[in-house]
Amino acid sequence: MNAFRLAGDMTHLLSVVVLLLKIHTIKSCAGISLKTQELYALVFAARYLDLFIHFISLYNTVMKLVFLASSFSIVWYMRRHKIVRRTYDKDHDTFRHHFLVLPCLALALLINERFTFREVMWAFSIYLEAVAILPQLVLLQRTRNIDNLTGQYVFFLGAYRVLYILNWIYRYFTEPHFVHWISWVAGIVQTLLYADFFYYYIMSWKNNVKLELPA
Amino acid sequence: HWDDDYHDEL
Repeated sequence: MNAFRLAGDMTHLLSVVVLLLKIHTIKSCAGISLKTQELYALVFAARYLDLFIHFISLYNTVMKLVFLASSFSIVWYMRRHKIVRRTYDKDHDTFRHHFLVLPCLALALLINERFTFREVMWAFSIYLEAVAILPQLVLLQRTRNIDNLTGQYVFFLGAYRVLYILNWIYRYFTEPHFVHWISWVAGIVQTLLYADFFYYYIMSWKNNVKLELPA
Repeated sequence: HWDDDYHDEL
């Protein structure tokens, strides 16, 4: 595993820690999109189907379990927890996320690395992850007062995607036969979705003002 | 992706 990949996984982990910190400690999910969190839970469930079939490494297994457990517990907190669910900004989190699922499934049936159940589910999870951030970005645009933890959460998620691209470039030149068009194209699309957010995040950090996205 | 294909990324 190269340094980019490890750094990418760590920023991904950090984003989850930041979000859990907000939800678990501050008991607030204000500014967080439940739609995006539900999509992530679905993404991990579909992608990690091989969890108990294919052993890659202890690191790999533990990280998969962490992402599965954290994504489902975040959805649980936002839907069921007495205090947390009251802070959910339901009125602004209106993105029709169900409409993302079917096109991604159709695309996975058409474009996959191999037409098997697991490979189709893997491709589906890659496509869905690429667009899963959309409800969150829309909610951020509608949020007048984006708190620091929410901004950091999205920033770390975006950083994880940038680092994964660097990881692929590194692997392409160092590992023979490392070609994964599906994850590369979807990953680049996913990263581009953060471009706008990154711009405003860095500007607010540089000018030391509160983060706000123009509507 | 080759004979024994698996995805080692998260």
